[in-house]
Amino acid sequence: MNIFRFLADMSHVLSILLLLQKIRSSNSVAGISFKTQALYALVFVTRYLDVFIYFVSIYNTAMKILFLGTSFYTLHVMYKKRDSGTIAANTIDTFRVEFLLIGSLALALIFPSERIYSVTNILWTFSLWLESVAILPQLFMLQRTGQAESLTVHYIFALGLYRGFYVLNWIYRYYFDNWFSLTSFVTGIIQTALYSDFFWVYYQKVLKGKKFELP
Amino acid sequence: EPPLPKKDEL
Repeated sequence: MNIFRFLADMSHVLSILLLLQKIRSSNSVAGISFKTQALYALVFVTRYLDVFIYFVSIYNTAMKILFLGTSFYTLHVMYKKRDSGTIAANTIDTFRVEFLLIGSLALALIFPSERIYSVTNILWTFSLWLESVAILPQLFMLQRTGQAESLTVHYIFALGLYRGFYVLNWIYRYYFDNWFSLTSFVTGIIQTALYSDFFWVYYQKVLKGKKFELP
Repeated sequence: EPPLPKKDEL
């Protein structure tokens, strides 16, 4: 564990808390992509299968259970409140996730991490590719609506920050731990890059106290 | 099935 990884995990936990707080405080799931949340649940299921295979640390196991639990809890809450959005979710959450699923599966089958062709390893690789693009339905939705509640915006920012910190962690581990995972690094760069436009708007608008509106 | 390398990150 190093400081970057710890900050990454904390940003990830913060993003989940912000999302749940947004739903609670506005009593609405308007502006939140159900598809993105469903993809994250699938990411955690396919990645954390190893929780049954080996033990890393109490921290590791607890966080895996936390991420799995909160992702399904979020889906449950969103489903319950599905009619509370001012705009019906199905008219705006229209990103075609089939392409993300098929693309991620194809990449995992062609380039499994460490070239180990086991079911668990292919699913692990799939989860990394899928996570790298899982935010797209959410960003697509944001672009269509053009504006968002501040908690939603903070949620997306914390989520983007999380993988950005992981990239720093991987650079650190390459030099100081003699450890490197090409799959993690490449997907992490893609994931962080997808947020780059969003980060810029966040900096320009939110940090300067203006309402979040896309130009 | 070949062994899975231990993955310690989340």
